[in-house]
Amino acid sequence: SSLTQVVHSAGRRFIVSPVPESRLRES
Amino acid sequence: AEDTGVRVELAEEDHGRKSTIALRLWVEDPKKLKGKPKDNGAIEFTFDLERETPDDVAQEMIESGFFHESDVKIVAKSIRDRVALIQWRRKRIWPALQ
Repeated sequence: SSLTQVVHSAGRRFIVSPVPESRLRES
Repeated sequence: AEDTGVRVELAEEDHGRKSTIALRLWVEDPKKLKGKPKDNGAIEFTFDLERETPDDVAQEMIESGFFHESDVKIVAKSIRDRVALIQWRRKRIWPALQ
């Protein structure tokens, strides 16, 4: 899976997934 | 809202009933940040509209290594702007629930 989970010491979960190319701003 | 280079959107449909909402945050324009963000990923997290502040979440993201500490304000502002919009929308669409 391409998902990564990071749990902060306060308990909050951050789930990181790739941003679709279409959502990235063109520079 | 001001273009901070950091985009925050709802990660689920909002029905106005839950105080906790799922949000997704990602960097659209790294040049607007002072430090280098960890990667190009979208960070999904839950936020309690009644109990938490955008500053708390931004600080936890810095402590988790997603952003440099010099960007805590820009991350917090990005979350705050989206949260304000969600709360404004809730009051407008579902005033009786609020």
